[in-house]
Amino acid sequence: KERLVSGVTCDLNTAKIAILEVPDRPGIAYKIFSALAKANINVDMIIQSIMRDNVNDISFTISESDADLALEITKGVADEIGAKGVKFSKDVAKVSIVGAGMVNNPGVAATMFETLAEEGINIQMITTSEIKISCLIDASSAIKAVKALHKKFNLS
Amino acid sequence: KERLVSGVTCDLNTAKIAILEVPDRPGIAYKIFSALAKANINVDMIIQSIMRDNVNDISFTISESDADLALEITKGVADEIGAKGVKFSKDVAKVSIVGAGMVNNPGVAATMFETLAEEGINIQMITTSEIKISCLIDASSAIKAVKALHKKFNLS
Ligand SMILES: C[C@@H](O)[C@H](N)C(=O)O
Ligand SMILES: C[C@@H](O)[C@H](N)C(=O)O
Repeated sequence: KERLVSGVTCDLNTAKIAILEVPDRPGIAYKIFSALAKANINVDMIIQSIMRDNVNDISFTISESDADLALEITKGVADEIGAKGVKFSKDVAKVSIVGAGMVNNPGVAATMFETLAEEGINIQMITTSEIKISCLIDASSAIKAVKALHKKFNLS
Repeated sequence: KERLVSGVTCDLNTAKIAILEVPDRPGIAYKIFSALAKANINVDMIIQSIMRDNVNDISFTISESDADLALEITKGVADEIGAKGVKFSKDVAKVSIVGAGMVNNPGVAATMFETLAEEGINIQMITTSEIKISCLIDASSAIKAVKALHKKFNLS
């Protein structure tokens, strides 16, 4: 029987930045990420969910070593575009489940979320692709999360 | 020279749903997606960005054929957990750039966003993985978006 999930990964060398209430109009995402690219900052996750009242938040993750410079650049762009503010934390970890068997399997994401909930771990950010589901959580919960996911998906 | 982006994909058979201002505590993501999984609904993108004032929005996409049932289920969960409401649209398309060369290349996402901005296309949702950057846009802009991205990334 095909294994649904083939592995669990954990990235502790990550920081999150969010630029809050940016105008929801063409060109804004470009402005933010071209500024970061110009400084050669590698952006990992980029997450933008549904807008509200003509504004949106855009959150992203970078390595901890790039975090301070990324924050400085983001604050600059935030001022320029009239965003409400910027949030920042280095105290996070990105935990992911990976697998070719996940596509078109409705229960896999729910099972990952259930596992984290059972450990009392709050999910800060979520992003998915066909072969990977990633959750950003407190860095202090990372080890517990990885252990529980290994167990739930029979990977121990 | 390695090609950064190897392809552009477009999924027009997609609808977006967002559950607004859900309590930001463990177990909520599980509740929503287990309800959808129980109904055998395949969820494509799941997007959760930064929280605000102890609530968060969770948006996701499904096929158009699953959309009405997914909406019904989501409204049920929304009431149960005290979310503010649910948003819904079938008038969307998911446009993605794909490539192994994108990892650790800061400019690629910015270039995709620039291309959409140049066409006057507003980016509704964004999600990324190491090999894929996806933007949700108006369905009516999809063809224009794909053409422009092919051109920008020399794929025509
Ligand atoms: C919010 C941001 O993504 C904006 N909608 C844009 O297209 O750039
Ligand atoms: C908002 C939702 O993701 C919540 N934080 C949870 O862990 O389920």
